[in-house]
Amino acid sequence: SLNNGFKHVGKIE
Amino acid sequence: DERQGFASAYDEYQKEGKCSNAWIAKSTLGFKGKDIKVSDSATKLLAFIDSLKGRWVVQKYIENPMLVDGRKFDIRTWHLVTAHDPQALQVYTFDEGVLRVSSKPYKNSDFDDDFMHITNNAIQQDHPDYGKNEQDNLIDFAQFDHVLKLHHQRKKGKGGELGKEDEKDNGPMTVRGNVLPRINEIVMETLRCIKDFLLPQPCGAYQMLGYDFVITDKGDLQLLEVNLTPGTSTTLVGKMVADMNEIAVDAAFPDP
Repeated sequence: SLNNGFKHVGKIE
Repeated sequence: DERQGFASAYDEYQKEGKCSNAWIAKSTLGFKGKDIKVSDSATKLLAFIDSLKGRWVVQKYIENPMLVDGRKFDIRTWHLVTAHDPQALQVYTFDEGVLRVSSKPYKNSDFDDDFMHITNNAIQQDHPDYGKNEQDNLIDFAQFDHVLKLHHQRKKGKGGELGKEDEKDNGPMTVRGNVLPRINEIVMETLRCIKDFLLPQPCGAYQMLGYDFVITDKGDLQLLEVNLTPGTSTTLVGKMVADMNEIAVDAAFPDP
């Protein structure tokens, strides 16, 4: 959700 | 052997003579501030390393940390890494963090004094002034912005870094404008370094990581270490665990 404190910052593959 | 590597690096710094040449050695098995030694003596550090069971790390000690109210602090942030796709890691940063402040004013000396140099809560809570300046010696990100503002004003006032004509005054750094973006770069860099060890992951695997940083009086962020079983603060733990479950667990079990 938008309220989630964990913000996506990147992807590693 | 790596002891020799340390000894040569120590000698290099000694020749430059720019700082007091303190280093920090720690056991990779250590936690709660145990098995850590700061010293400017290579002999003492090598003896300490030899006394440790298991593996160790020795790093240049950051001798010019930014201070709050004259005291040293480090920055703890939390990151979630998930592998819903076994071939890729998704990386998340929790948008609140804490500064862990020491109980005793900082000096670039007396390296044996853990209360001055080691900001771990487990160490600081034994000091008589623990909790006197801020609750649990912790500062949140909103107050960190205030610390950055004060730091900026002090630098400007002194005619130090910002007094030089060739340096533009871009105003104080902010947590969300400067600090967190840099932290995210460092986090991504560390994970990219070990990507070949991490991938592929079992489907649905996830891990919370605690990163510790020091910010220097010039505003540079320095990574100290990455913790696999990070503690959190009592005010943040509830939301953090709920939010972690939403991303790492709920997402793997969508509503029917």
